[in-house]
Amino acid sequence: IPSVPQARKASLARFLEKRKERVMSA
Amino acid sequence: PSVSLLNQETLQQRLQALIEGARESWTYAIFWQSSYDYSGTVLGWGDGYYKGEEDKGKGKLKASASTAAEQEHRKKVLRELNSLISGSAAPTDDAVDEEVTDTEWFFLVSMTQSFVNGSGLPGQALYNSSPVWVAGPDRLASSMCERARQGQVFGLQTIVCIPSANGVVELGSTELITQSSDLMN
Repeated sequence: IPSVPQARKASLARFLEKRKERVMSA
Repeated sequence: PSVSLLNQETLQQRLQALIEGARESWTYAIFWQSSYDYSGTVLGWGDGYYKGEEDKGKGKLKASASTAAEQEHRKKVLRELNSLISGSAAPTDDAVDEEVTDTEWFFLVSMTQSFVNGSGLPGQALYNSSPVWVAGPDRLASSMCERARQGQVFGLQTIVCIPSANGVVELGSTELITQSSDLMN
């Protein structure tokens, strides 16, 4: 996996966190 | 220049408000940020908000373009990204092993993409200073833009790109959404 610049890293962290919430509430 | 943390927060809130406040059912919003290099203007990932698809009908399985091998690949990438974010010492998150839907994957892959001025739907919107609204699987499938064709394969029915200050806002939906002046405003 190529290195992830900061803006993408922040977006990615948020996406993974929200995904966790979606999976837990399903 | 990269978006500062403060701007990133504001951007995220605005993307979220755009989608959550819309009458239409959008699956995601992405802000493509413009920057300049020796070749001219380039649009790259600024930020994105993924809402997901509407839950239609109980127990109805989501149609997926992915095979078992593709799912394994997606989960593997997600596991690696998860360790990258949370640190390799962190325990594996159970959520990572849930099926990665087509639109989630499309959104994730978007983070790696960029467009030169005039290319792709976001590039066209920027170059012409005019919105690009592509609605319907047939129109997406026959688009000159590879990203639009890819979106159709992953179940999108509508992709919209709207030029704005310092970049382009893209919205995508698994629903068929016809042009809305409400959204443009």
